[in-house]
Amino acid sequence: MLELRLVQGNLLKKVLEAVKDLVTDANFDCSSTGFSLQAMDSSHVALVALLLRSEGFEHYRCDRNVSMGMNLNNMAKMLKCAGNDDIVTIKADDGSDTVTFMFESPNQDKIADFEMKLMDIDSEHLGIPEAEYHAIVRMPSSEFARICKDLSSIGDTVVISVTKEGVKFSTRGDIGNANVVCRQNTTVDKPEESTTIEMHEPVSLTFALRYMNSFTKATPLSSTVTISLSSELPVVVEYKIAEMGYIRFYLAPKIED
Amino acid sequence: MQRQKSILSFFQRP
Repeated sequence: MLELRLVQGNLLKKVLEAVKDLVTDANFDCSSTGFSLQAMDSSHVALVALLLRSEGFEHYRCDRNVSMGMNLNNMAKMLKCAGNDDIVTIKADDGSDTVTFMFESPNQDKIADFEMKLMDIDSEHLGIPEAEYHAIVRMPSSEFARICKDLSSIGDTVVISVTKEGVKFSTRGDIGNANVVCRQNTTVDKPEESTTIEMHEPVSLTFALRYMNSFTKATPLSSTVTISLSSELPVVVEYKIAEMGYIRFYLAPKIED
Repeated sequence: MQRQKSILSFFQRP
C-alpha cells in the first residue's frame, strides 16, 4: 500500500512539466526516503534525478519499496487536471498495475480520482559518483533560462567558461556569435536575485543548447539554479524544490574529436 | 569537429 499526500500539489505538476519532454517513460521509486526518479533521455546524453523527500509530504505511507513505471506524458495529462491549489494524493495498492491520483480542492468541495495504467520499464539505475567541482555558479533561474533561450537562436552549442572575471556563456552560428558574461553580484537586496561564483579552478566546457533549454522547463520550481562544472565531467544543473528535495539534470559535454 | 559524449561514459551501470 502506498499513499502520498502532497498539499502543494502544483509542485508535482511543475515537476512533470520539467521532465516530460526529456524523458518519455520512467520508473518512479518510492521508499521510506521519498518519491524519486532517475532516468536518461533516449539518446543517453542527459540524465535527470528527482527527489521529493518523505518529510515534505503531509502524509507518507510506503509499506515497501516500489517502482512504478509511468509514461510521463500521460502522467502530465492527468496532473494537468488538478487545480493549482489542489492537494494531490498518489495511491497504489500492492501488486496493482494502476496508480491513482486524487485531487482535492482546498475547501474539500471537489474530489477527483484519476487512475492511470502503469507500465513495465526496463531501466538501469546508474551510480552517480560524488565529485569535486571546479566551479559552482548559483544564479537566478529566470536569468539562466533567458540566456539559454537567447543563445539558442544564434547557435546549437554553448561554451560555459568560469574564470575570476565571472561566468561566460558563448555560442556561435551561421549568422554570428554571442557572449553573455555574468559577474558575481551579491549586493542586491534579495538573495534569489544574486549571482555567486565559487571557483576552485577555471573551467570551460561545451554543451548542446537543446538540452540546456529543456532543463530550463524546471524554472517554475525554483527562483535559483546551481550549475556545477568540472572538466571531463557532466555538468549538473540543479533546481532545489523548497523543503522537499531537488531536480538535477546531468548533461554530458561535447568534446573535440 | 565536436563529438557528443554519452552520459554512460561517466556514470557506472550497477
